[in-house]
Amino acid sequence: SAHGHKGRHSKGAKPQRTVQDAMRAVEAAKENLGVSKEGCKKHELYVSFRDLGWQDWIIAPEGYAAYYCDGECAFPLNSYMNATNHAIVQTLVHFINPETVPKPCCAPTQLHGISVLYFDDSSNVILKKYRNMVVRACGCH
Amino acid sequence: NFSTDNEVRSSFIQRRLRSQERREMQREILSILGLPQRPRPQVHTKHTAAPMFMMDLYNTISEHPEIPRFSYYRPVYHSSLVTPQDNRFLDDADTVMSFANLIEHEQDLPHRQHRREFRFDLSGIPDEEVITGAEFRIYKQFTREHFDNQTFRVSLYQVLQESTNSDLELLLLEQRELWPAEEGWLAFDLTATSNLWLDNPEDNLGLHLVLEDSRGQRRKPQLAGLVTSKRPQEKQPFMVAFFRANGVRFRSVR
Repeated sequence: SAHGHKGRHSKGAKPQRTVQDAMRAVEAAKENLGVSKEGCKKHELYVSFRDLGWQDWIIAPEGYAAYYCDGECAFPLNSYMNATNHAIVQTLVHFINPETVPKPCCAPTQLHGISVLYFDDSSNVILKKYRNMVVRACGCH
Repeated sequence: NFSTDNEVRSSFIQRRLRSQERREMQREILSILGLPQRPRPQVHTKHTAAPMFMMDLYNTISEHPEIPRFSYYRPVYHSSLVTPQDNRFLDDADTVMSFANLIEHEQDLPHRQHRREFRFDLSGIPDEEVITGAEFRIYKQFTREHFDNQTFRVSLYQVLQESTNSDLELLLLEQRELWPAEEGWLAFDLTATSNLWLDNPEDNLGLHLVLEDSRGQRRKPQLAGLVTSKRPQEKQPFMVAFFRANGVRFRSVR
């Protein structure tokens, strides 16, 4: 939030952190640590119906590659294709106000469906399409 | 922060789940599938007609995963279970469900030997689903003996009312001419009937199938090659219904 306070700090008050300060702090932190946490990425997660012991009622598939999203949504986000505009803004605001504003979340940006074929209690067979079961792509939100 | 199919991180080693983890995982997956608990089917042979037909449908839609809702080509009379080449197109289905015939044994009582009864339990259909199409499917085998040039007429009736004696109130749903040399699946439209049964479960009194020869004489359905019994398994009659989700599916709060 900008309220036109620029140059109106009273003498002796703690100076307000700027975006530039935040950027410098991030770079310094990265250099000091020598490592950067891994960015937001899609990770393998295979859900095996067979391993869950469900072969007696799930006819197909045996399992499916569900994937999940994990990683840090760290500054600078604007170089990444899949970060939302708001996520970029939120990253900056997080550095200005880390106690109150969280970092953007690493979450799915594209999801796909799967079909499952299974028996019900009455031995009828059901073929159902479940949307949004498979992560296609991850990004910062 | 951008990853697609070709950028997958393998971040952990595969391991067996502990029993507690396994139970939690089962609970989570069941919740996602919208099931209160795992089904426990009494019979789970995959080699009867209905599961085979459903497997064909599953394979059809799995080959075209980009299609948002699967499409199904309705065969009227075909040797294979699902044939994408012909007939009416049934679309907009989110769910397909097959129903096994609940009448276990064929009744050869004198007043019943020329008709066959079929009954299907539709009580398992979720409330939020709307039926977009339904069919009764019965297999006709090739028959030659005695009936080379004779046609048959098969009629499918909905039972409207049962009484203690042999009298029944029936509603004719559909009639077909059959030739002895023909072989394949016959599909009878049950869309209106199944919607009625769904709204009024007490009206679900089943179906009757009646066969007549060219002189109007009632005959046993088997004479025309109609498979009305449990054998062969892969040709058992069954019912199939297509559903569309009515609005948003809500998962239960845990």
